[in-house]
Amino acid sequence: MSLPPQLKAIQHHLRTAQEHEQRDPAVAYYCRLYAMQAGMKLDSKTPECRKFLVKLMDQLETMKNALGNHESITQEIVGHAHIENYALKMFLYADNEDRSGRFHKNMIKSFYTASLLVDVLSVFGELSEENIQHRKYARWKATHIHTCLKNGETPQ
Amino acid sequence: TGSVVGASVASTEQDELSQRLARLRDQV
Repeated sequence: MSLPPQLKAIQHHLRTAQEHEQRDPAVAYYCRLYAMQAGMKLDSKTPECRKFLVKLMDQLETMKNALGNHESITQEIVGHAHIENYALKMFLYADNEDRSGRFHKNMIKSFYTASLLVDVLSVFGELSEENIQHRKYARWKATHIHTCLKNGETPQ
Repeated sequence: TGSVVGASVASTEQDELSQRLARLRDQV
């Protein structure tokens, strides 16, 4: 189902969910949960958005039923730790590549995914100052390195 | 009147989504 333009802000979180469907279903589940909450705030009134969000809710309910034995899905406190660890793992991988002077698409994506997963952490409550700083840094790094590679420059 | 009814339908559907979300998260 195509994403209504009003919900464009959640497209990357939904893509991350799709990419983790097999690799890490808990990541996929919480990315969709974040997209659901953010989407409802963006627009749940127009028919096209309502239709999209109802489908997304169906998908979330199906996932929760199918993954009933995953503690990180049945217990949000476990889910919170899981998403935070995963985001940190992504961040540290990209940061290590960055500090070693290895600039490539994969590390850009890891920085960006880490920043998206910090967004996802907001489903569990207010973000910590550290979360906010990590997100800001990761998003800036992803953009900066992407621009440098596109222009044939070496990132600093 | 039509717009009032339309807004009421939208609001009910929105409530339904909110309720499903709360149930999903075991918050009810």
